[in-house]
Amino acid sequence: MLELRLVQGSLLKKVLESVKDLVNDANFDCSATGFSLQAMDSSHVALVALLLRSEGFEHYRCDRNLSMGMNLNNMAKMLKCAGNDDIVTIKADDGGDTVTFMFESPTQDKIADFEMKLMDIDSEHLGIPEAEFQAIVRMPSAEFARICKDLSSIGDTVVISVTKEGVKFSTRGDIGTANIVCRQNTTVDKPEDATVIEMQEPVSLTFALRYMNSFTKATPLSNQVTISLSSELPVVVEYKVAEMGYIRFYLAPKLEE
Amino acid sequence: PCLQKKILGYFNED
Repeated sequence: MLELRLVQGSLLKKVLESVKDLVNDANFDCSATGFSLQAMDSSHVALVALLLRSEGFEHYRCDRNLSMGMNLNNMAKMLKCAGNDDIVTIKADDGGDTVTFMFESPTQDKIADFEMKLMDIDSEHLGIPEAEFQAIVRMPSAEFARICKDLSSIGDTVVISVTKEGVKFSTRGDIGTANIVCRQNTTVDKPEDATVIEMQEPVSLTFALRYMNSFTKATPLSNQVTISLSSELPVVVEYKVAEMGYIRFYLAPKLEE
Repeated sequence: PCLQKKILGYFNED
């Protein structure tokens, strides 16, 4: 038996909106730790890892570890039917082939339940080791989204370079080139407007903008995004999900042949 | 020309 009650149901709506275009089908894993998902896109170039810790739920009952295969587009369709202020409860029976999403309006005057068929998904679960990064950039998520959108109108790839001058996003295409430099800025009124660059050593990596733009669909989840770079590793683009967890996107770089 | 690496080249299956 599984029963997870999330008062801030809009978080789950936003999570689904941010992953449904990247991944078609995925297993949601439920354990004492929390509600999690790990899945790769169909080209195996990007990976998404979501964790919503059990403490973040108002009520969290998970009698035994459960893996539920879901079509993310269908799940997003159902969650779109929840109001932004609704409380969302996810319910499933052990060994059952459906999951139920229950939506309660804040005043309890409307209660809806949507039952969705589960599916068997044969997915590979990857071990992601804790890593030291050469550079970690924390910046306003809306700024990062704007940069990715702007650059994708010029080119297909972005070179992200971190030096002591700041972080530079560059692209080139048929019509020309573009460079956007963001410098560290911690003298801001609101902490969410800060740009913080922690650099161990300079790093420069190339990525497909199509994926970066897809990751920025998570922008409504968090005012800040963290971009962790190392020449030996995929970039990690992380958005915090309120106080309860994170959604991390991993993207393998493009290398010169 | 750039070669797009795959995630599986970095992380192993559990």
